[in-house]
Amino acid sequence: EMILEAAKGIMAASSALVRAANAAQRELI
Amino acid sequence: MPVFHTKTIESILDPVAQQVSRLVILHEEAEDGNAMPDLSRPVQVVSAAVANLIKVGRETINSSDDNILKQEMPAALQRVETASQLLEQASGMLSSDPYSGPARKKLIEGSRGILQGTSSLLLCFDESEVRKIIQECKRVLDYLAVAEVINTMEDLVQFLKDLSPCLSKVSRELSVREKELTHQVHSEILVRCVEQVKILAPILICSMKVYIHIVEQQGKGVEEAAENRNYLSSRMSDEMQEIIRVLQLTTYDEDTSE
Repeated sequence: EMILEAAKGIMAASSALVRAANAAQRELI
Repeated sequence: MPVFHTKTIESILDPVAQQVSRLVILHEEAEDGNAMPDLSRPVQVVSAAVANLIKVGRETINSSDDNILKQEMPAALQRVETASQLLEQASGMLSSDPYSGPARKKLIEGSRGILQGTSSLLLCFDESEVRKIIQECKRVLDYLAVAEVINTMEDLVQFLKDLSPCLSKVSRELSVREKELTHQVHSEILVRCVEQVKILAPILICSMKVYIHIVEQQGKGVEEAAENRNYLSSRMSDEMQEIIRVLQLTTYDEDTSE
C-alpha cells in the first residue's frame, strides 16, 4: 500500500534527522 | 516504549521510536551540551516525506468508502504536518543559535509528533483494513443465520454456493492477519477459531442435508435434526463472533500478555 511506503519514507527521514541530532550530544556524554 | 500490535507497524515505527527516546535522554543529560549541527538538510528531507504522506493520505481518504477512516485520518495527517512545521522552526532557530534551548525542545516535540502522528495514521489505516475483514466475517454470520430456513436441496446448493467463497475469503484473510499480529495470544485465538470454523462447516452442511432428507421423506426425528443443525450453526456463529472480537483488539491485555 502507498500509505505504508509513505510512512516508511517519513521514518527513514526522521531517523536520519534524529541520528544527526543525537550524534552531537553523544560526543559530550 | 509504545507497543505496536502488528509486525508491519512495528517494523516501520519501532526503530525511530527508540531513536527518539534516545534523543530525549541525550538532551536531558546534556542540557548545556554541544552545539547542535546544521539540521536544515535532514529537516528538509523530513518535510518532503511529510508532504508525500499528506498527498498519499488525502488520496486514501478520497478513494475510501470507510466513513470512520474519512473521519479519523485527517487529524493524524494534521498532527504530522504540525510536527513537521515544528522541526522547520527548530532548524531555523538552531541555524542562528546552535545552543538554543527552545529550539531543542521544538526538535524533540517535532520528532515525537512525527512519530505519534505517523503511528495514528498507520493505526487508522490498519483499523480500516480490519473493518474490511470484519465485514466479510459478518457476511458469514448472515449466511449462517439463514441455515435454519433451508428446507430443500436446491436451497442448500445455493446456500453452499454463497457460503463457500465467503468462508474461503475470510479464512485466507485471517491467515494473513494472524501472522501480522505481534500479540501471540490473539494470533493463537484467531488460528484456533478458524480451524474450528473449518471443522464445523462440513458438519453443518451434513446436518442440513440430514434435516432436508427427513423433511422430504416425512420421516421421524425432524426436531432432533433441526436441533443438531441449529447447534452447529450457533457454534460456528460463536467462533465468528470471537474472531471479530479478537480482530478489534489493538492493545495488550495485561492479563494475557504473559
